[in-house]
Amino acid sequence: TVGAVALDQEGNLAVATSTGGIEGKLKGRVGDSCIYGGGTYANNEVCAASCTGDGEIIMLGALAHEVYALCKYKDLPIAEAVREAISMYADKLEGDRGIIALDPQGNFALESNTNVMRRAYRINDEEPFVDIW
Amino acid sequence: MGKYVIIIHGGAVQTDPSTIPPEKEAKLKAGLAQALHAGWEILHKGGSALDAVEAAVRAMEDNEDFNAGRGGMFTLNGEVETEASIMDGATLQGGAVSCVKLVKNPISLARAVMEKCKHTFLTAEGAQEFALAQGLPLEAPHYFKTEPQRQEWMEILQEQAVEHADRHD
Repeated sequence: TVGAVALDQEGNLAVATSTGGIEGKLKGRVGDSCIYGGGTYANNEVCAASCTGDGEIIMLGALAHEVYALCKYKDLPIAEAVREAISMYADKLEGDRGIIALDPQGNFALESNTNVMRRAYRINDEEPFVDIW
Repeated sequence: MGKYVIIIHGGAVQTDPSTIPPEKEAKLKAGLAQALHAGWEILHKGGSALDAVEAAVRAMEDNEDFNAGRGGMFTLNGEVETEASIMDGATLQGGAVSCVKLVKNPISLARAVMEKCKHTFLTAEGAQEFALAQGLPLEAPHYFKTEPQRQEWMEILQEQAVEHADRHD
């Protein structure tokens, strides 16, 4: 799965997520990447989030919208909201989870419960950051 | 000038570090850097967040080292079926597609759904027909199928064959 979240100079947020799905999936299987609130969500008032990992648990946990809800209703900073969404219902919904998220102020988070998350970011014209482990 | 930021991911997985040799790691990082730049350049020039995320994701869909577009995982039937979505935080409009074959850039199809379709989510043949109607670039099935994914698919088929062999006299 691949995804991106961005904040432009006008203060607008957007998200895009795309995937080939999981290994050995059945024909017709739908994952989280195309599900609003599951693997993808954006709202200028709160945040934009894109997920990767085990699609079934991301959909069942509605993780992208969970990040939104934790920020909006629990007033959590984006980093804490993402961390909480990553660990939420971990006893019932086991699997790989990764989330990138960004708020309207440009605060952001990249979290996963895995040892590999291919990721990169760049703020204004600062040096880009790229890493895998 | 307001602050502008782009963040991308190319998948998360729990894996044995030895399965990603240094040359593969370097290729992945180069692919990430290229995708990041594609989106960042748009933001830097004052473009929209929507254009930036589409450009970044398109770059990874075109790169066979990522599981999206070209290089997507195989279904058990040996096909590549993709899905994608895009959402504009300013308008709360979105477009999504699933079970898509042959469309080179599923994220651009999702954007076309958002901007040119009365629905917000199209799937399978309907999504395909909409892509054709919009004149989006298509590719032959072999374009999407890469050798590493084919190998993984073969391994799954072999595992299944072994499981089934145990169940028959």
